[in-house]
Amino acid sequence: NDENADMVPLKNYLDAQYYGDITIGTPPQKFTVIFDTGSSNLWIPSTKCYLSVACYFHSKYKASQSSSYRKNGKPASIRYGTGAISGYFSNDDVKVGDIVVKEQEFIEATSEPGITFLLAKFDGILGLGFKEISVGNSTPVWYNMVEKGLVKEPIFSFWLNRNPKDPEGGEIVFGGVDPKHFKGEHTFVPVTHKGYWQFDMGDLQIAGKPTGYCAKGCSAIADSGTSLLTGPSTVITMINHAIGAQGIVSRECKAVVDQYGKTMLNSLLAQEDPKKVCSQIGVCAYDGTQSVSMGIQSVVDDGTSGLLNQAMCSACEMAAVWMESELTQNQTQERILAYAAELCDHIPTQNQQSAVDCGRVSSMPIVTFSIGGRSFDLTPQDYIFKIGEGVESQCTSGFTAMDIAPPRGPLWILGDIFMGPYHTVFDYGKGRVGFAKAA
Amino acid sequence: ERNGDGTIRIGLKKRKLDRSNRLASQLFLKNRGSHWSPKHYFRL
Repeated sequence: NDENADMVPLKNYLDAQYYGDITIGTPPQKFTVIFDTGSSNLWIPSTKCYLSVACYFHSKYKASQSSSYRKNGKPASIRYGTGAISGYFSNDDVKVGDIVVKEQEFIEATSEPGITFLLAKFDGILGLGFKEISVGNSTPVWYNMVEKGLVKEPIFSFWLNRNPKDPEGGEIVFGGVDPKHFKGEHTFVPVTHKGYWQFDMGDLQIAGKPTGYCAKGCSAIADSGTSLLTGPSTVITMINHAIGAQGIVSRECKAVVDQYGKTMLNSLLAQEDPKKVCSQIGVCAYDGTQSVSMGIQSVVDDGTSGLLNQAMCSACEMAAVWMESELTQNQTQERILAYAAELCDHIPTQNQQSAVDCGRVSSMPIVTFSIGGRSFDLTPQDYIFKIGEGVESQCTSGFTAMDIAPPRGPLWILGDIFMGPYHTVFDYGKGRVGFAKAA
Repeated sequence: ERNGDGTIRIGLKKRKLDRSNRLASQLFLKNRGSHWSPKHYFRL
């Protein structure tokens, strides 16, 4: 109920961070911040942060040493998982490049619990999302840059350098684009929901094969503050299977495929919508937009009585999509059932990375996103993180799973893994996002 | 830098994935535990 408390995702900053410098105050106090299109506030540690160890390892803002400081004092809290960054709003001049944003409102963090910020290379976060998700309805730095006429065009663009041998991290351009850092034309799509930079996305293909899950459209956000690429479990399971990433072995999933697989296939062959199949066979109830668990008693294969719970309903919905995807490839029924059963071993843990075999990276498939009618390929070199060299190297997939229910979901979060290969333009004036091959 | 074309360019630094920060990431995920939820993540 605290209007100043709000939720901003804390992301995998520690996996691969991109950050830059700003200054606050007069004379300028320097801070290293993440330029984050997935949030909308500016916060940095305060010199009045006494009880959080993280504050002792980072630059802190000292209001008393700034002649341009203006007291505000409104409390602010940004929650993330088990903890929260909290503090209060202050106003001061913020310098980004050589632009000075006068009397910018920002959060002086007086508490930064947890280990995450302790080890972070950055001091704070500069949000570049829309005001709609700004904690305390604070006007974002970018809004002030535009409203005060400090930039020529109301757009900014990101280039993230994914070349591991190049020390240059990348570049953010306020007011335009840098032609050196992209090839060809940008493909623009409208922002569909202001808050995050959210847009509509089409179906995803694995090795040229459509997954079908987003055939009727999904939402996606372009998020510079997250390292990875997050999507619905159903599709991430298919990717995991294709790249050999292990997941949870789901008993419910196997039971559904065993017990209902053939019936589901028959329904799908009868042109039934995959989203309705599970309600049709009684595993889920269909409310018109999404399936919900029936919560009734049933007898599973091993003879034990079990509850047809949400897990089975979810598994059934996933299996229906997998089967439909195989049906469009004209696979045999036996092959389709075997494929669905195999996928039951690859269901990802929500929001966690999966290990993969480094030796298989070169044979992993291209994953293709469809945005604005154009295909955007990600190669294994784009989506696999490799740590170390030689026999000691370890590889993890950059794809993680997270399920957001309709109407907001299904949702993809396209983080640095996508924004690395694709130069991204955030067009605030025209309310659109554009992608072009990075150079 | 202002480039005479009305744009302002900020160079970004990067930090690569390594064993130490991966460990921190894992600890973070572990700490986050069951309190994290997509509902809150997306402010629904």
